[in-house]
Amino acid sequence: CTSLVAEDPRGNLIHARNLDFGLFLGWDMKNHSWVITEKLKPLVVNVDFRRNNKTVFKSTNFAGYVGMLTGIRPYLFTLTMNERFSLDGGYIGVLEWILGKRDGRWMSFLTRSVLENATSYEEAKKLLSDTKLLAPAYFILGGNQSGEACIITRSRTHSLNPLELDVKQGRWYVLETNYDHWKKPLFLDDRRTPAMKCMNQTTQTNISIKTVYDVLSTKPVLNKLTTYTTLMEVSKGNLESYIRACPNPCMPW
Amino acid sequence: SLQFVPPYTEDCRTEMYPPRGPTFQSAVTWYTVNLDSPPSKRWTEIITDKKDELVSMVQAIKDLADAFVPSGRLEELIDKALPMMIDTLPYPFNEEMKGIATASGVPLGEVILFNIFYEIFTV
Repeated sequence: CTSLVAEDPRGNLIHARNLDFGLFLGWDMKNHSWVITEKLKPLVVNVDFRRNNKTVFKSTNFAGYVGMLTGIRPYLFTLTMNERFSLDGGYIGVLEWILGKRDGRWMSFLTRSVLENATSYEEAKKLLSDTKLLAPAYFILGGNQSGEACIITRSRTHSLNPLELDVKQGRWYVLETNYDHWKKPLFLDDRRTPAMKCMNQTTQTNISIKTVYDVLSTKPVLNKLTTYTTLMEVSKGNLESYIRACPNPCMPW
Repeated sequence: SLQFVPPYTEDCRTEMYPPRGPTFQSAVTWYTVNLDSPPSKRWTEIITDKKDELVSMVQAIKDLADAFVPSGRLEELIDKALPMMIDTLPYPFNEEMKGIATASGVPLGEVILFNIFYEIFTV
């Protein structure tokens, strides 16, 4: 996965993501594609969650999956999550759960609760940073004011080295793939470098929904695991998604 | 231009929006979920539309499970053990999963596996 939040020169925040999933879950030799990735694509739906006939939040979901991986609370905040690998992983959390130690939260139920109940960027940030989890994760959160965006790197119990937008220091976007931002990504799976190269080449002056879509369409940021691309603009309350394909030659991940 | 060796990095793409061409497979359908409805009823419209695709995806995961454990024990574990944990999962998500199983005909254990796959997959 690749998630990013960028601030344009007028202080608008654009939040976008490629959802990549299905690694090692079966490769289709004939079609040069991942089995589960191709099975997930037809399940992608956009959902408008309403209460009292008013939109509470909107999301891009896989039908049948009640948790949230990508969503917008219109005019308030935007949220995506990327997978984080750690030896202290989800299987330990699941084991604890089965043995009756149930003080942790299932990741996607937390993101669903945040989108459904939090009413500000700060509240969402606190919940995503402090709630104990069953599995590690990256939460990429965008707010509705200039400078409000961060990458929350979560272990099961802590938030590690939060990275914030800092436009004055030249950091006008934050970008997360599946590696801790203070470490080099695995050289076999470096999507961060090409994505940042294209963001820097775009420049803040030209950043927009269109040019962010260009970045997420550039290989290997776009790869055989990419199921969908979602683009969100909190100031317009807008979410749009597209199911993707990656023509050969294309990286398997 | 594209390098023809992995990771096939290409020059930064431009003018890709609005989405079209070989990297654009299709648009995404919008649905409404009414949070005032009983949790077990919320997903019925979506699941009714996407039932075949959900069954197909779950079957692919079962095929994978059988590939790892040919005896079928893993699949049996999913269908027998996971439903026992449904009421340990937080409300209203547990009720929503029951509604999805009912609307799709997919066994509850397999709906639960799909929904906790993130934690399981880290194995």
